[in-house]
Amino acid sequence: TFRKTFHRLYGGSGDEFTRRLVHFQEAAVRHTHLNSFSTEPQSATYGFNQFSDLSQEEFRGIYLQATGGTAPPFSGPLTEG
Amino acid sequence: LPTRFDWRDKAVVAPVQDQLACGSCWAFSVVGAVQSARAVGGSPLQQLSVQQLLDCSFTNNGCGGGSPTAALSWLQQTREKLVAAAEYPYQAEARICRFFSQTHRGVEVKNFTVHSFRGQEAAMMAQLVEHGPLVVVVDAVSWQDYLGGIIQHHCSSQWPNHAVLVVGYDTSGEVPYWIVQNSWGTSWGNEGYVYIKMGGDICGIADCVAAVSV
Repeated sequence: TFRKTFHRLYGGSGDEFTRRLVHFQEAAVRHTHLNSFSTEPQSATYGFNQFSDLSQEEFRGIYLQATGGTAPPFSGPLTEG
Repeated sequence: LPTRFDWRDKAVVAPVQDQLACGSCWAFSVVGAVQSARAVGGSPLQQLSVQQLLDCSFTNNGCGGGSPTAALSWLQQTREKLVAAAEYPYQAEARICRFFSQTHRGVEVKNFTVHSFRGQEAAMMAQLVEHGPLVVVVDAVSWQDYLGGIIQHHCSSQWPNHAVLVVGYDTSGEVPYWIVQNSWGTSWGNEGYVYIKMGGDICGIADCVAAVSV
């Protein structure tokens, strides 16, 4: 279902499929852990999405590449005067 | 301040985009803020070129990542105008920078501010209402598995790594939350949006906040 939903075509050797399957299984373990905290009202839910066949390292390497830097504390109207 | 506020209701927020397999969130967030700031000022909402920033903002690293603050500094210092997205479409890879003449139509960043609102999220609400959508840099490690709802736990604020756009908030319910536009397409999260509990600097949402004027 995942492959169909997110249009995944893995390489013919089977290695790629096996590797992605491992990441997918690891994601399922993460979801169980993350959802165990989701008891409050409207709490976030976690599960399979388009990133579920990526390892956490791959995900970070592609999508989490921004830097913030240190910003000065806001000292606007609330503290003036 | 109103109990609920959402810049999408004023038609100044462009649709959710998909950065694809390119670390260009920094460019999407900045361009999102610039095009919204222009619309907040009364001009029609126009989608501007993310690719232009990706290719030309040499202080950043294209698809390898970047900093919204550095991108805004570059835009302000060079007075480079962001052209329409249709003129310089997104390619999900950095290419050679295309230059446009000074007379070419585009949007120029006049000014921007960057502050930490840690412990001052009420002031951040005011900043949002007063200035328009805000660029923030968050720790989005747990977002790999996010499906929907309000993030209230296990989202650290120690390692900022992803830039997004805060477009509103809602304090009317039991759990007040920020409304945040991501750039991972509409199939991710709540139609491309993520909700983050207000107060407590969840995901580091208040640590590095930029407001833009055009």
